[in-house]
Amino acid sequence: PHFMIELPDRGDALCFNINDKPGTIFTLVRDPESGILVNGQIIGDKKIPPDGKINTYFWRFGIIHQTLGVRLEVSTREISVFQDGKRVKLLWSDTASLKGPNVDLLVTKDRSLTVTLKDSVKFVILLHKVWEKHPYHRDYLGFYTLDSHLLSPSVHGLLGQFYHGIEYEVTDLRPGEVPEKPDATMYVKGQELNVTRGWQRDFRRDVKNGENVPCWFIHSNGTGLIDGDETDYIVSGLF
Amino acid sequence: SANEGKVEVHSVTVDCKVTSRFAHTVMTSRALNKANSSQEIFFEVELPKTAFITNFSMEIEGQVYVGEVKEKEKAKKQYEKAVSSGQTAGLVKVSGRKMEKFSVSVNVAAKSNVTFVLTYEELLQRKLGQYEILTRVKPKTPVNEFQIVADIYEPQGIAFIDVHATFLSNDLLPLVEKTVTEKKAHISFSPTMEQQRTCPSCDGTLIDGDFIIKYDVNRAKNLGDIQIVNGYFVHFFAPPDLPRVPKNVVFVIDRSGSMSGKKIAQTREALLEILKDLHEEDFFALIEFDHMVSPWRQSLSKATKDNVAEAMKHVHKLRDMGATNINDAVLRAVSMLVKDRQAKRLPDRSVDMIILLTDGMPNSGESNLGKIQENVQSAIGGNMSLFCLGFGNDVDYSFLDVMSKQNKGLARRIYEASDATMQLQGFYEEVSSPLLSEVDLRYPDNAVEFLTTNHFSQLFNGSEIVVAGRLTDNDLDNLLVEVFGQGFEDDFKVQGQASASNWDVIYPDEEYIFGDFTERLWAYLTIQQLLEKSKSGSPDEKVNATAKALEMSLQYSFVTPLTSMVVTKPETEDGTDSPLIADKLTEEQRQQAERGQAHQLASPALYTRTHAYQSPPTYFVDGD
Repeated sequence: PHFMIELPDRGDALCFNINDKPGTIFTLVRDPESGILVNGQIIGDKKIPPDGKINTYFWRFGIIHQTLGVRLEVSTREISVFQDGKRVKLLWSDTASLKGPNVDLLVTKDRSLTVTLKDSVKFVILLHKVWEKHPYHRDYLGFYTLDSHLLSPSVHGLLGQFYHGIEYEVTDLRPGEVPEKPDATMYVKGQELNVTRGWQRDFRRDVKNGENVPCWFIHSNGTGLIDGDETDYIVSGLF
Repeated sequence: SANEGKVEVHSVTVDCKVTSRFAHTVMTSRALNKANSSQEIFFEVELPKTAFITNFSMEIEGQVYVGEVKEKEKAKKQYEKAVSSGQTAGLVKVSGRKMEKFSVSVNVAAKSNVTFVLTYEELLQRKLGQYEILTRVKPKTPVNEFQIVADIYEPQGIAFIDVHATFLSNDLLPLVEKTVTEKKAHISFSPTMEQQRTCPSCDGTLIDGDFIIKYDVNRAKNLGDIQIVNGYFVHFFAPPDLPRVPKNVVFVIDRSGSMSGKKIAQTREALLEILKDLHEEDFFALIEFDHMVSPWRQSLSKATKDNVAEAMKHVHKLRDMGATNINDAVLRAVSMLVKDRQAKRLPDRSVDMIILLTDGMPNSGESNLGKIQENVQSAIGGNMSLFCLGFGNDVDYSFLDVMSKQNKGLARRIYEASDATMQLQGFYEEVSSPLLSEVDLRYPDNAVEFLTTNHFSQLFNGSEIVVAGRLTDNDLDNLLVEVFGQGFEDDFKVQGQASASNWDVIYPDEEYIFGDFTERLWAYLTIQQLLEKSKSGSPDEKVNATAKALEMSLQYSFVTPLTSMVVTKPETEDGTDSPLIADKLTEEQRQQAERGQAHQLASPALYTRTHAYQSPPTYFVDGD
């Protein structure tokens, strides 16, 4: 999956890929103060594609808001909400909305799920539906944080660590491996990284084609940009 | 375009002059900002991807801003600053299969005019017996003065000319004026504002689509046609009435898993049509491959009705499965042709060709692309032609392109679309009728220099060979020309003399319109061939070809993949003046743009401000 940190006030964005074995579960957001946790599990293609590259995608998210007592499990197949010992199941094939005292859900048929957790966070999960008989690919999900300003300063995770901004400088633009794709030096978190100008896609407005967002691509699973390395974010269970 | 109602587009004109296949097109647009405040006005045009931009200018408030062609690396330095602040946008983008979009915007003061002028040039290619001039027009609203004018000067004489447009209704059709004399054609299309409207009081315009002129010239017998102008010569060679040479063709068809669905169905459909079109004197073979290579028969078969029917039955069973082993499949085709030749099963006077159709990267057997190219080239040893069809966006087109060129062939991209079957058939039609092989066009060494490629593996029916060069003696009266080739029954050998044409006699009523077109045609052709060489030659050749192509692109002001056009925009109110940079896209960049995969890296064609609004930060993760 590709990660994107869009920073409109700087007119810029940062991006990196995280890849691991299919089945791995990563922590995307963890805020111990508000008791919010978002974990996601990746899957691979159905078989190794002709280019030999194993692509992984998120197919299942587990979301917990401990203080509100809400638990959500969102997969490419269904959406389950657990609250007060009850389970509500929603299907991607229906347009539905659920308004509660602590959580609002809006499912747009076969497309997106918008979740608002009271006084804490708002995010949207996109469903990418792939042709069922596609020889390689299968359905997958995208996770977009829409509002995170109420989360505590100790929020962390692969996405969460960026919620309170990131300081960086880019200098020394120079020709990259491919002449049209310049490299540059990025100073971030006290480190000096070689980055490459690139783009990644934001699928919120156009779930099929997405829109290109230019970004500085940080190589090797975001090494140097993320705290620690990607294995530090691997957990054993979805909740 | 700009805010509707706040901008009046005074004129949109397309002026195309073609002299001996060399087309020079000027697109001009003039608009007025009617608003009481300054605003951004956009100029977007589409041009054929085979064309090179040669000039661009903007006139704002009496001040003209002219583009300057610079070495790409040097141009880059001008926008480094903008890049580091993360501002990007492309001035030249892919637009469909045949076109590229050039777009620029500029801030225009209240009640002021702006004029944009874009010029591009291209050598029209003869395909399936005709040249095509394609102009795409999309004014957003009816325009006071709208005009497309084309003047075609062909000293060989015009055989036919056909004009049509995708937007021509019965009302607009009579507005296309066509005047054709023996060596000249004039076409114009100039609807009034009312005629452009979709309905009497509507703001919509009917003018939206492609305006296409197709024509051919009278074919000169034997030697072809040689034109000498201002110290440069160009030789067009496509004699009529040559008998076709029988061919021995091996179709190497990728049936790997990624071909599943539409692609395999369209391949099946196209193959069935292609088989039907085989001439009875041709020989053919089918080799399907995934990770395994499966020939239909162990040697080539004569294209008799029975054999073709058998092959068609076999093609019906073509199914997708497995991985992709291009190396072994092509080598199998080569060895089949070699063995059949050795066993004298194939006619002596016939050409050998392999047509490879694949949609993906080799991932079984030999998967190192360089090694595959090396293996194929050494197996073929210059004895047959390899044509490659790259189906869809996942194939490494440059790999196929280089491999074809190393083996006297060419590559073509097949776009995944409902007409893929037609694309496959069309390509086959282009290359399926060789008329001559090993064609050599010779000129006296002491009379010419800087000759473009003068040896061609094949001349196909409906195409044309073009050679250009500089004369060392400007006052040369006659140029001795010889053409050699291998035809069906006999060797083709002609010789003759060409002399400089007197253009005042051919076109007595024209002013001096021709100028340096032969020199520019020569430069265009030379640069195209150097760019090819820079991809497939030896390391030394690549470096030299690149350096020479760059030098000539700068000298003749062509925007090629090695140069950029830099236009300095007028300062905006906040005092910034980011330069505009137009680049020429390569086929790989086009493919990449179309593929649009998530983590591919952006081409910094132009860096300027793109976001005027502020939105909150977004943090997300998604699939590729």
